[in-house]
Amino acid sequence: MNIFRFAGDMTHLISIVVLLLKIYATKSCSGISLKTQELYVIVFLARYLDLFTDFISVYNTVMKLVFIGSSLAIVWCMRMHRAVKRTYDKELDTFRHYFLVLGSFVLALLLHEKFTFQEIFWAFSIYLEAVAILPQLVMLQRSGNVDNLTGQYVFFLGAYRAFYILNWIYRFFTEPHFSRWIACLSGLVQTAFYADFFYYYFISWKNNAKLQLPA
Amino acid sequence: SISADVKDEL
Repeated sequence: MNIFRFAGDMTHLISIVVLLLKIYATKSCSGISLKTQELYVIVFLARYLDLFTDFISVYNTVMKLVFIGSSLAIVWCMRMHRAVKRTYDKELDTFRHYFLVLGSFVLALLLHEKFTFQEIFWAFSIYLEAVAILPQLVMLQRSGNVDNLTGQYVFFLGAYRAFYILNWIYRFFTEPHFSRWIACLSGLVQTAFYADFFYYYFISWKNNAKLQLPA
Repeated sequence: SISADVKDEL
């Protein structure tokens, strides 16, 4: 464990806390893409298949349970909670995310470390996580005005993988045979998707103005 | 093995 990875995990946790706060405090999920949240459930279930077979540390197991539990809770809330599901902007959340699932799975069948069930699903979860934010970013562009909590949620979500890139650079230089090219390349693509969002987020923060994404 | 140690990340 290094400071970059710990900062990344904490930033990821903060993004989930901000989203849960928004939904529970405002009883609203307006501006949130249900498709992105569903993709994250698939990402965590596919990545943490070893949850009960490989024990790495208490921290690792607890965080996996938190990520799986919170992503399921958010999807449940947006689909079943009477007050919240009414605020879901279904007509704005139109990204065909099934293609992202299919494409990531096909890519995992082609590009993986070992052709085993667990490695294929791990690579699948890495590729899917890289594109999972797309429905949310498209929805933000469509909805134009972004409320503060939603903007902060996306910001922390983008920042977490940027910390992980620093973690991979650090491990590359400190651990002799550290090789994680699948996660590195995918993490770079993932963080690149946030580039324009980070730009507009910074502009809005500098001008102390509301976050406006160009349609 | 290599792949074992990289799977310690979330």
